[in-house]
Amino acid sequence: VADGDGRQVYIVYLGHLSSPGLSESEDGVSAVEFAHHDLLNQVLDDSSSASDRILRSYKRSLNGFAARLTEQEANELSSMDGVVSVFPSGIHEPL
Amino acid sequence: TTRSWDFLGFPQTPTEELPLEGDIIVGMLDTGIWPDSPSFSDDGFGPPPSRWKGVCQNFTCNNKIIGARAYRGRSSDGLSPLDDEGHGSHTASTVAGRAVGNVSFGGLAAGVARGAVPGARLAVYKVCWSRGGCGEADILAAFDDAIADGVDVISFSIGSPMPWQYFESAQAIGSFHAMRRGVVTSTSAGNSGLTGGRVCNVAPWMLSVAASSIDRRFVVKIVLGNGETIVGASINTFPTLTNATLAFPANGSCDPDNLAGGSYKGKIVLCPPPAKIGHPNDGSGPLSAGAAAVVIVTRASDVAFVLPLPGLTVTRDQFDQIMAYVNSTSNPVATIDRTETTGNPQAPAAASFSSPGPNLITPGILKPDLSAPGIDIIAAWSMLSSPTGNPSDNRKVQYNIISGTSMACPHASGAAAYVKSFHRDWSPAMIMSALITTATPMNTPGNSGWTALKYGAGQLSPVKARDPGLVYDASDGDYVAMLCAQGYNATQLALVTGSNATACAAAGGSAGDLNYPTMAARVEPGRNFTVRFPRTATNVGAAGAAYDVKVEVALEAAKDVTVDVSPRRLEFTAPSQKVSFTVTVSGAAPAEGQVHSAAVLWYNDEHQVRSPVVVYAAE
Repeated sequence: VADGDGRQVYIVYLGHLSSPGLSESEDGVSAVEFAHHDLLNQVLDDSSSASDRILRSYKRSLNGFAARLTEQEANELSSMDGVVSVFPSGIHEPL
Repeated sequence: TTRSWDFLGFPQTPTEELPLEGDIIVGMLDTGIWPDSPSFSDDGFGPPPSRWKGVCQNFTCNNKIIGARAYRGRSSDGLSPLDDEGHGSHTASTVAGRAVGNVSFGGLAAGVARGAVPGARLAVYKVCWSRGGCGEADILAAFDDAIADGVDVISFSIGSPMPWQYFESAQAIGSFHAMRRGVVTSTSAGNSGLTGGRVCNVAPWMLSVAASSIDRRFVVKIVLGNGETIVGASINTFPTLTNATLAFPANGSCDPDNLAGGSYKGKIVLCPPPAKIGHPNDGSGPLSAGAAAVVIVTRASDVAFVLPLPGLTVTRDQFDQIMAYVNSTSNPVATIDRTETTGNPQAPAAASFSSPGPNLITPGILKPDLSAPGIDIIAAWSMLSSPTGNPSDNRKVQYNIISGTSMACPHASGAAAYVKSFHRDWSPAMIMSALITTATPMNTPGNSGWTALKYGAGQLSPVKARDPGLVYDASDGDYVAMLCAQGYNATQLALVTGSNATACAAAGGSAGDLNYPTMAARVEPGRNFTVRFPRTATNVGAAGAAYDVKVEVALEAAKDVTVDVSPRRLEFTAPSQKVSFTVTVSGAAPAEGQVHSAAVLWYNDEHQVRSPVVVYAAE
């Protein structure tokens, strides 16, 4: 569901994880998370920070992250090198 | 469950095999777990396998439940994996619940409740919440963790009314990476069979499980004042209600708002189908209006629902029969009995609600894969919830009876764990193949009107799956080749696999080329067709095993379809040896919406390895 800024949660899927993101820097952020922040910062303007937008980094078995994005930001990300897919985080139900 | 495993011919785990199962870890992505259930006791269990890397967050684990995490949005801090709904406890106990005696729901479904692999460990990943559903961002986080934690099987009783493209679906992505790490994922086919939806979890690297009935039904009689008896269904453990007045709502709606202020106290309220889609017809309105009982029209007449007050569900025709009596007298009354247990000679029959195929994402892959019990299943429940989930229902039960493809899925998950406990080196595709090719065919009179697009290869048969004789194996490279054939680009697929060698070289291939244990093709209605399915069987039986082939073509398709298999004999000289063959299906396509069914059966004195062949015509 989009918030007041027109943002909603998207999953940015980056595919295979070359090495699990377990080693962390002093501030507790792994190299994989840094890469996610770098990637997202490329489509955000100066008033937004990737760390505020990213909800989760997938870094143990696969590569990707979930972030609150506008549709335009999602579209920009989806055309970038290294991105497999960007899609809204849907809601499913127990069956 | 107290009956379904017996119905499947799956005996209780012998004591000596329990330690073997103890090395198997099943990851449950669900609503959490109620750890105080006797189904999750760790009595007699040793410590978790040394390879286990999971954790228990805001949760006290034991040697049965060895991992528990919860996910909701940005952070897991402070979130509890406790199950406050019941669904997750139900599915977890169906997979791996300990054997617990004297279980029942108010005397119904009485017996020894047990899961498939009572010696196995459980790792719980709570991704579904009573308010908010199951968010895909959380689902993918749970897959990310479960794979890294070291689970062997993932059970996923979650879905939607329709499927999504593979790389736009958290569970398809998550289960792909699970498959690459040797973890098999079992999923629900979906509950949209009555609302026009289609099977939802359709990726070929995951098992998709339809729901079917077992040989037990729960029926309830309503005896009208004129002596007519109507047999409906429900789980009604309330005392018999005698000669209560029947009342039809003033505006024909059983919505709480409509019934509020009316004089329904002590009466049996008659609830027609709601006029608006999405309005519940679950007895909550009559309950809040003080009704003594309820009669509800259902489209799922094969299901016995637990209602929050005395009552039953009936078909539309039965409801009309009741209304005819109501309109014929000034003082309509009826008596509602407690639930009786009867047999179900038609079982296994496909559940009305179970989502049918075809597979809308890859038409050349048959989904659902197989069927498992999913109607009126008793299993563990949460003491934080009522059996109906209705906040005005004050009952608490340790075991509840519910239905859904959610209940079918953990039967297959448990069977996968069982097979894995004997064959630790088998790939997910091999385990799926073992389950699919040993399923009991369901092209029976009880399933007239249904096809393999509804029930897949047939009913799960865990004991046979342990020793399938032959399997159809597939690697991540094989799935990538299938994705290439489906039009995914090589650059995208190289990212998914992390290999620059990933290339869509085999131009002209089709999804039907995937070494899948079933064979399906969508064809143009009314046209002649020829489709070929190349397959490779891996010998997992005796070194010198040989198999002959038998082709079974459904009677209605026999005049239109020819199925050729070449070669017609498979001879092996070593374990794990692979031998290839080709199935060619040709003939006249069925009419729009129709299906031609057949099966290829490799057999010898010890094994029958059955692959359904389905040709269908659809837009």
